[in-house]
Amino acid sequence: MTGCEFEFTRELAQDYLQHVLRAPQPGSSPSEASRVLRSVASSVQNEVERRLEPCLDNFNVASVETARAIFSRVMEQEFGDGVVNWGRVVTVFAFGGVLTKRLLRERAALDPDACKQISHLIAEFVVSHTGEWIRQNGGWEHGFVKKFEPR
Amino acid sequence: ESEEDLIQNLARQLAQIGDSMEHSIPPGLV
Repeated sequence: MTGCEFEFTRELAQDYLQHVLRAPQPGSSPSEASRVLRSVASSVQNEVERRLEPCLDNFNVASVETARAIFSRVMEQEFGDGVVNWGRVVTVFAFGGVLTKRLLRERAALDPDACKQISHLIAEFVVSHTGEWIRQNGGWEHGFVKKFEPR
Repeated sequence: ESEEDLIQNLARQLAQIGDSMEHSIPPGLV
């Protein structure tokens, strides 16, 4: 994992979570990959929430530590079959968004650091588990953006 | 349902959504 890759992915995650929470950073100019990720992940966010809510109701997501534990276990299982594709990579961000919204709901007010910690968690998983696949498939700008950009 | 079953269920649903996205561009993007 290079620091550059990690930082880029962490910024993608941070931008997406702020988009989900409708709290964009003032003055920031999102990258092309961020804009496409907002669009594509948001388009499945409702489906992810609808399908996962009944299961997630069994968990009390009251702390970042709980969110981290659920996130890690679910992601390990999702990618446990060895399949990686852009759709699954997008679900990592969407699931991070679902957990962040739950955290906000359980805690009433979200500590700004919590958002940073979830972004870090998403980036850590994406880079370490799918980083090589992403590189081999054109990276964010040439692989992901080309696949999902509006036509 | 045990906690492990719930985790597996969440993972399976996400994998299905991801695989489905992979083969069809989400509505609104075309």
